[in-house]
Amino acid sequence: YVFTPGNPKWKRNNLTYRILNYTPKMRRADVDEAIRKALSVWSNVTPLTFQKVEDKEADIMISFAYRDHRDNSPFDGPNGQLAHAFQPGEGIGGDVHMDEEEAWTKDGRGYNLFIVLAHELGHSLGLSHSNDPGALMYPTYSYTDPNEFLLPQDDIDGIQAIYGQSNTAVQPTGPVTPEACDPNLTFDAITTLRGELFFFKGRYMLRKHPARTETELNFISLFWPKLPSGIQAAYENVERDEILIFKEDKYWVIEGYDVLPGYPKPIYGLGFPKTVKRVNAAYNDEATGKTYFFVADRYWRYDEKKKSMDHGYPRKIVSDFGKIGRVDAAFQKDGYVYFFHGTTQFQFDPRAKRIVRQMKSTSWFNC
Amino acid sequence: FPVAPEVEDEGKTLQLVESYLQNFYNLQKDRHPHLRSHGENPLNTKLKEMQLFFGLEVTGKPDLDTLEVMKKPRCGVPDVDQ
Repeated sequence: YVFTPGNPKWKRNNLTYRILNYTPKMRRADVDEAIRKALSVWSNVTPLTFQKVEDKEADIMISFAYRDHRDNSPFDGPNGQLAHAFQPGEGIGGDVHMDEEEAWTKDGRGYNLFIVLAHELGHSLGLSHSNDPGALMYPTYSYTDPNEFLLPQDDIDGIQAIYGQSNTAVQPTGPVTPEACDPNLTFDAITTLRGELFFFKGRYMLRKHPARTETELNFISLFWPKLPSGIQAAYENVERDEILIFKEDKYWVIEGYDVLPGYPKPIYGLGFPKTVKRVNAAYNDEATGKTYFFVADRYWRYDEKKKSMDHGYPRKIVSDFGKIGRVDAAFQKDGYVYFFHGTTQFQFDPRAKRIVRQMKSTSWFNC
Repeated sequence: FPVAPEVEDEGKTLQLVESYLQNFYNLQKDRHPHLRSHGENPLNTKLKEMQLFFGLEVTGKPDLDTLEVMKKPRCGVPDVDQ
């Protein structure tokens, strides 16, 4: 995180805000809700409170403005600059201006008003832009479902360094942006996709192309806005050029950038009993067309041609995959299966039916 | 996966870079900042600053990754003190 130069801050914790006008692109109630929720992002982690006022000067004046709006910082029309805000202070200080020409929404289409407002309010309170790509205060826009939004730890640390911790007994914590070479990094799910590897972690994915040395960090929502964060299992079906994504008792089928219509569907349609609440890991064996699903200490085998589970399953993972008891993530590449559990990775040879190598989970990132 | 890079008009690219750095990196408006001959070109210096901030390869040149970041929608508050 970065403070605004000069470290400006509000001298009081009880701040006021006023909504000067509304965008016609959204219902007034939805704008009110977005503003209330954006303010609570900051009040939840600090002693700050925000009271709405009308018909008088407020600390934070929120408005939708068009092009030149007399603050020496004209907006540029659709896209580009979405909004700006002023550091704590008298008069224009703390005020938030939203570009009226943007496609403001309450969901993932266009620009989500809540996400942009929450960022701008960070400026109103004294934070500058962070260079943590996962931080709310990162300068470029990325969509997160407001219902899943958690203030990242970088922003919590920044705002608490200015105003102190929240008065609540249990201090809130937030997600930390994954770093490819963090030795403690673990994964939620991994899949191959058209020759690349995608490692899922929280709302992020680390993308590794075999011909490129660097690992790219992206939000899952950048490619697939309809997918949730916290994906639990994923696998590629090379023959159908699809990937299947699992979270809790639902799954999605993806073709390139498109989530196929009709998804998510319940995993029970694949043949899982109702006792299975989630899938921990999965991989598809290209040679046989069978897909292996790992759930707690057991695994199921699914026949992609017959579209049904094979008989005789579930079986204990430890019975057929050596000392690999539980699996967080798995994928098949060049004839080997790679199993991940915590920070450990096992390279499994399905022909010899044994583990041939044990490595750190981050071994793919050239650290 | 991956997307083929678009062929950019050089003039438009320079305009985008200058405008971005003026807005967010306090690059002083100058008729031809890229044509200066004495010392390091201020445009390159600011470009490096921007590339460092965004974790890009610091080349001082508007490569494809840099242009991609510049085209992203963003907050209008500068990344550096003005």
